[in-house]
Amino acid sequence: MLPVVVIHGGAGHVPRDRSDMSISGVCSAARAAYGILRGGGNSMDAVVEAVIQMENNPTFNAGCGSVLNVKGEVEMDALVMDGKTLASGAVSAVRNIANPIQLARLVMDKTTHACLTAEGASQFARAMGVPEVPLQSLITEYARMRWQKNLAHDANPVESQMGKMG
Amino acid sequence: TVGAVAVDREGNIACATSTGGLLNKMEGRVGDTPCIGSGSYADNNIGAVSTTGHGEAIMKVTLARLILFHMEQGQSVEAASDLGLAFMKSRVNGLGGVVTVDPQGHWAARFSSLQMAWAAAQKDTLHYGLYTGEHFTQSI
Repeated sequence: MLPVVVIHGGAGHVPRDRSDMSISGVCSAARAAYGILRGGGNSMDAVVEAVIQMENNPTFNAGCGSVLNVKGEVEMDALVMDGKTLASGAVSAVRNIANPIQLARLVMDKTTHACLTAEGASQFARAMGVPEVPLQSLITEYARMRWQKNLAHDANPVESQMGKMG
Repeated sequence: TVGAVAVDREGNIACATSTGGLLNKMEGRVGDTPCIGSGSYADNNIGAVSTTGHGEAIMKVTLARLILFHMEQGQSVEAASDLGLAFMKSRVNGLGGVVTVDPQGHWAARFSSLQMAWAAAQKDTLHYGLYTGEHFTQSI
């Protein structure tokens, strides 16, 4: 039965024209993570690799492709946890980095804290040598379109409700 | 939101979850994802869960830890996942989805939302789906 990896790309409503990309993205991430496990790698490396792949895939609401906040900006959250030691690391409301999951892992590995947030997380990222990326590099046309549609007073209530799923 | 859970050859379990959060959220809003027990949880003795969906609802029921509690009580990964999601729907009217594993390598991808893109890899087979009840497989 071992090893095994299971991936999700988010709950909610996936428009028909994006469903193939979503399936392809989670399958690709699963293959990459499984390759690590099959090669004798550990489960933490596998789950982080899977999530990095999806953060780098603009199809998903994480990293590049994240939904926008009310100001039209990107603020991201991430968490990792190690089942052997119950060690964990998280970041919240972090900006201008490509892979929040790597920063969360650094919080776990390099600090005694469970979660760093906002500017504190950004300072920690700089201290760890994590490169900053421009905000625009994380924003897709699709994310901008959804943001603009949901700013409207007459926004589609169904789509708006589905948008309430992180 | 994206997430992953895994068990390696040594039986060690890990989870990871990452998100851009809620569409048009308030600046500074933090959802379930970075909260231990809500966005995910991993314990070698029980299993691991990564969640996605209505963040505030997930936080109110600490969904990941709730599912692992059901597994501690003897439920299967699938039954525990369904129980957690059903409780979240009935108690706080929240929808979402989870991926779950136990230390033996049993796994589940379950959701109460319209869709959830998911994939699993085990014994050189790739499993995947999007709609409720979908379960496709192919060789890796």
